[in-house]
Amino acid sequence: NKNFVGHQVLRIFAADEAQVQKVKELEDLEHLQLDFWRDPAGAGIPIDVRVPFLSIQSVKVFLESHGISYEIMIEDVQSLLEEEQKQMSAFKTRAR
Amino acid sequence: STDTFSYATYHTLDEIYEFTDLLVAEHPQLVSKIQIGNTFEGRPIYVLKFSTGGNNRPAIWIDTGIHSREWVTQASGIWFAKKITEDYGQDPVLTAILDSMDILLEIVTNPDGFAYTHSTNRMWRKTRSRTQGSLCIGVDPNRNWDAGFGEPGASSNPCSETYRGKFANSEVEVKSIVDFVQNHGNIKAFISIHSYSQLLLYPYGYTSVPAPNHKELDELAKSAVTALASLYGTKYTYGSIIDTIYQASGNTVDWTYNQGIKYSFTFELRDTGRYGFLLPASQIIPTAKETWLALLTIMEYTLNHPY
Repeated sequence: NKNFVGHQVLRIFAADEAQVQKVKELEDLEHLQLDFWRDPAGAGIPIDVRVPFLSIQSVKVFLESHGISYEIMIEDVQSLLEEEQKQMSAFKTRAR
Repeated sequence: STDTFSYATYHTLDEIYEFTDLLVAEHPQLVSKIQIGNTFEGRPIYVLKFSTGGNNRPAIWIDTGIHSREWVTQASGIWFAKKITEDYGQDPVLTAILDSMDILLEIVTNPDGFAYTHSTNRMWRKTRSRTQGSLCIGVDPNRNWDAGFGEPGASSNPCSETYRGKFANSEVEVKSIVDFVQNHGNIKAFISIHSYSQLLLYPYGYTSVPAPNHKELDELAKSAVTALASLYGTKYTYGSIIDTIYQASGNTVDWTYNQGIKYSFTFELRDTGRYGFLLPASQIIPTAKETWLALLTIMEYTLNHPY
């Protein structure tokens, strides 16, 4: 299985159209390998993006340098996936 | 038995297909399974047909999980299937609907992608088809429909998550539905279910020109989200796709609407603001329960407003 250790999901709040456009610029930076869970739609609408571990620093610096606020929605994607797997395995054990 | 099946956990594709077989076996007078095609990787694509008789009755279509990583949608689809068998003959609204109309339910709309989320990459969204000349795999099956295909609001880059494909209906998972809908010819409502962000949307996504039935769809959407919120207070936003989120060309319900299916809607299910696509399994049943109230509202309206 693909490993998501250290991947974070950031919830970004773009205050105006200019900030929405800035976040859209991030979308075009393929080397960051960002995965937008909720695309930039408009000012005031949250944008969620999964950021691989190696891109976290760059993305946060980008957002902070443009005054765009964000919060960490998921601290470590892999730990949630492991929880999910554990729950499914427990169900299968019970079912057997 | 589908009575002992666990609806509060996520299941693999095999488990879901076993569930559907069980449901058909337990309710042969009500439920049948139709194979509408095979996926790119050769898996069967099934639709459950809930019908109390009659030939080619008007029908309501519901699909879940065209984006494979949106696990709460497939899980909700399972719950809906069971709910229909439980409530027929008990709930007057559902009984009236099924006495006149069929319900068609496609629980796993993107089986290859769904299997891939279980085996290899939990975050996979697209189909698993190969694109000639690219190392990237898969097409966004919600950008592959023949409605504004190729216009802004989808990507021409095969590596993008919103890659539209080389041509409309290039994905067999999409083409199978297109063929089924056109051959059926009597589908009156089409509801495509996604997650997440708590939205109920109607056409259009590819153009800002309002749909001819904009006002009626808006009023129906309002009633549906009001019914949904009545259970746990979950707040949904509603409106046309382009006005509510962003331009999205080649999407499912724009095509169905242009085919004459007036009551075309797409849902985005629960967003707790904490988990996104990784919604804990404990929220499957609450999500399905509240969504069912909205579905019932749209289905009842469809029954009472024939066209």
